[in-house]
Amino acid sequence: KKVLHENQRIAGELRKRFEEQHVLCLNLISAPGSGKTTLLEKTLNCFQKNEKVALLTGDLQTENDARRLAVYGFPVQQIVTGSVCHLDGKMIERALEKWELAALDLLLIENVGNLVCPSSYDLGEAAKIVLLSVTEGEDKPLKYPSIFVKSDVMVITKIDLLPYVSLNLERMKANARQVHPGIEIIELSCKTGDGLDVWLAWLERRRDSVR
Amino acid sequence: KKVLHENQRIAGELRKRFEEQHVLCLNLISAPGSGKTTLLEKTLNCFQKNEKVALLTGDLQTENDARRLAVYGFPVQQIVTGSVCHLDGKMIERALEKWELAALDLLLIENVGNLVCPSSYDLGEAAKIVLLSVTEGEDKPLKYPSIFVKSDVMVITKIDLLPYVSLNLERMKANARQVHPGIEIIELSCKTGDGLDVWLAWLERRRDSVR
Ligand SMILES: Nc1nc2c(ncn2[C@@H]2O[C@H](COP(=O)(O)OP(=O)(O)OP(=O)(O)O)[C@@H](O)[C@H]2O)c(=O)[nH]1
Ligand SMILES: Nc1nc2c(ncn2[C@@H]2O[C@H](COP(=O)(O)OP(=O)(O)OP(=O)(O)O)[C@@H](O)[C@H]2O)c(=O)[nH]1
Ligand SMILES: [Mg+2]
Ligand SMILES: [Mg+2]
Ligand SMILES: [Zn+2]
Ligand SMILES: [Zn+2]
Repeated sequence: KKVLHENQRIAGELRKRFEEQHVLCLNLISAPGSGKTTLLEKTLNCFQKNEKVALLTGDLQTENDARRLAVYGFPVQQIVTGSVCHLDGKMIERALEKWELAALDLLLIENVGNLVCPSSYDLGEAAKIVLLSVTEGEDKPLKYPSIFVKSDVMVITKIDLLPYVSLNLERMKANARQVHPGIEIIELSCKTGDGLDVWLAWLERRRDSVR
Repeated sequence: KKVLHENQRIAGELRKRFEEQHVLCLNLISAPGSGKTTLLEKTLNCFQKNEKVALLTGDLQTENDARRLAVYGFPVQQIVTGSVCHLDGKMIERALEKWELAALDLLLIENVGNLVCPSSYDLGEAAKIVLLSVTEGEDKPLKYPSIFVKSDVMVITKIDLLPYVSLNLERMKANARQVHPGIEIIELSCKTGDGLDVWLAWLERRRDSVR
């Protein structure tokens, strides 16, 4: 399709700019309500005030997520997509006109809540991160394989709820590895803080790789 | 768009056939993992063996949901959509070639897990039903308004998890009523059985209206 082709061109340009300016760009993807914004809140809460991080967050309607993230003092922009169920390269390009990439070294993008389309639209990111909560069932990696194949990391969220759901956690991880043998898996809870250190360490390692 | 126009034509024909044959057709929509299949399992479990019900369930990959539903002994077909993140009229039309509508009086359709696209594709259903679990956050009706506007009923699922999530349930309901003032709201748990009677009563009332 011509649309994806054009998007790929824009994404390629963005990726070049990120690499030239040593900006690590990450694209967080999940179903609605899996915990993307909450994980970003906890992450920003651990950063020093002088961190050169900025955030873009996409939703069909509302500025809710940007408002939640803005309280931490870092630059945030909401991208309201109207009826489009994914972010695309053009939206990122337009949003970045307002910022100086040279002043950043981390760009976190929260995509629209959708396990399907966002996996087809490259945003120039260094890595896709898929979040899957323990309340959604272990079969999602098999049912929505594309995003699990394309993600470097699967973050299993809300593990504090494990005692209350009939989830087979090992099965969930095995299913992810079946569609993407090399995928890294991090288990965490933003409520208890369990596993947040593993996520922050992963983030730090990736930032080091582009410095 | 021409695609939606053509879909609308097919959906209109399907709706006519459902009405002529007195078949109640319902279209269940939610984010991935909100509990559609589980609710259908509990529903089928309450039916007599001679109920004239059939089910269609859509997913990008796997026959998992059809397998789960098939154990109750009613006709079930899985529609594997490949990369399409919603069911459309053509897929329903094709699936129905295998069945005699005259032999049915209830057709339950479980859509692909996605809060966006399925709201634009009419399947000829008498009503859309949107499921939203208590683990997804109270803001979903505001963020994904279209499906809440178009649904007759919002089923709030997994209420057994309320003590463990920081959800404002009244806020969730108020948000749904803000985008769709007349929406009916049913709260239930498939784990404890709470509220299942309200859902079954709603279903019975709707079936009566097409008999
Ligand atoms: N119990 C528990 N609840 C959590 C956790 N993380 C997030 N939540 C809850 O999950 C719901 C959704 O969280 P969000 O962070 O808004 O999810 P999201 O992925 O950003 O949602 P969208 O942007 O709408 O796609 C909220 O009610 C959160 O309080 C967790 O670790 N444990
Ligand atoms: N605690 C609790 N868990 C539930 C309830 N209903 C469903 N679940 C769990 O939620 C997960 C997803 O349930 P499914 O019924 O497969 O969800 P679905 O909407 O059909 O998912 P997709 O078809 O993949 O979109 C499973 O792990 C279920 O066990 C409930 O009432 N309470
Ligand atoms: Mg969010
Ligand atoms: Mg299902
Ligand atoms: Zn899309
Ligand atoms: Zn779609």
